[in-house]
Amino acid sequence: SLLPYAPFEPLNFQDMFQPFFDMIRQAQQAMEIDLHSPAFRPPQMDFIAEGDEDNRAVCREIRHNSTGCLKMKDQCEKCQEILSVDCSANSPSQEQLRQELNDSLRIAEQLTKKYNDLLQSYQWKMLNTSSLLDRLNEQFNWVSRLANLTQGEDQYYLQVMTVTSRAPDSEAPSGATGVSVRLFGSDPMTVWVSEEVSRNNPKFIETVAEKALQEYRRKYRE
Amino acid sequence: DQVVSSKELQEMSNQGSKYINKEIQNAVNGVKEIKSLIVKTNEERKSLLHVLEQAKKQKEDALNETRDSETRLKALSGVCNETMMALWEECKPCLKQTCMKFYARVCRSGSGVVGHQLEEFLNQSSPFYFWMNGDRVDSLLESDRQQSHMLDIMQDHFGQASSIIDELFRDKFFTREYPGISHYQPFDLLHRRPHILFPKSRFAR
Repeated sequence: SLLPYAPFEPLNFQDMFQPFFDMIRQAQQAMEIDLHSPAFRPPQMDFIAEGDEDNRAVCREIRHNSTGCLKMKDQCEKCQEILSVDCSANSPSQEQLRQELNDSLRIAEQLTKKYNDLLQSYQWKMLNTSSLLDRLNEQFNWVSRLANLTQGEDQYYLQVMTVTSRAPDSEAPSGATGVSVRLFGSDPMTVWVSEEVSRNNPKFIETVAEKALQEYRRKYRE
Repeated sequence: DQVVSSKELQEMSNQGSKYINKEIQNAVNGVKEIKSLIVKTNEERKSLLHVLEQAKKQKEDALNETRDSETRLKALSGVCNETMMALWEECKPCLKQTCMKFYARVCRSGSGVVGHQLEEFLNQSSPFYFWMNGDRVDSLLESDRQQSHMLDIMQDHFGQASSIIDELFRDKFFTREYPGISHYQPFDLLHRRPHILFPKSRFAR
């Protein structure tokens, strides 16, 4: 177990939870991938690019080996005429072969697009796992802090000090009840409970505790 | 100040502490919920990987068929050559002009070198390559290479992370079932530690 148990000496939470944080951090680093690197730029396929394709990719291809220019054949009439040359009179088998090539080319292009879409979904899984690891890290931080906090000598996790009605000039909502509390032995804080929840309502103290914990967690995050 | 007896304040503190205790339990369960989400996402990833492998097989088969057809067609090249060559001589300048105009407008960097390189490329190309959609076939093969590279990188990263996460989740912290919320006893210091984080058995040992 990653949590070494220390039955008698005081519990050192940093040591106790540190292995967890180290492993979560290692997993986060392992998942770090630069999805903007060239390796992750979706391949440029003119037969797929609708509208204004990613020009930077075409520029790169033109610089790299000029084949990017062939994607502009549609804009040249004589080039289009080459594509429509019919050789079947001279060589019927050639024309048939060309038809087969175009059919398999079209299927290969569709399957390549489908594969591309699946790869994008796979990338999303990576991003999802990364954000879950961030959440795990944050939640673990909170749990280890709570574990630490519950070692204080205070008699109560939540100590209610005073209950006050809203002062006339206070910015608290009118009719609200102010409760001053100490949470885990920390400095006193005042939470305000709206007049809808009276002191005799069983939800009153739950509302106080919930607000106090939220405020505490907010401060801790800061 | 409202008049609240110390007994009532004490009772409020007790009730409030029970609520906090429950929240501590929820915090620990929150860790376990996130763990379940990570495990679920990983299962989904594995089944998506299976779909990817099937799609890759289909794609490779179609690519092989395309290459075979292209090879057989190349073997017959030479037919209609005159027609194609004549058209090609008129196609090249248009292609070069269109491409260089695009490049100068969009890519902005050194058109001179690119123009010369393009001239050479077109002179070495044959209209037959064009007629056979050779550029589309080459584009597909380039995509295939790039897609394999992308998947390899992702698989490598997932593999590393999965082994670390598997080890992390094997820890007792994640495997033990925490007893229901223990009754909050503020006076017994041993119980001051919420059982869910430090189960009694650990201290008993």
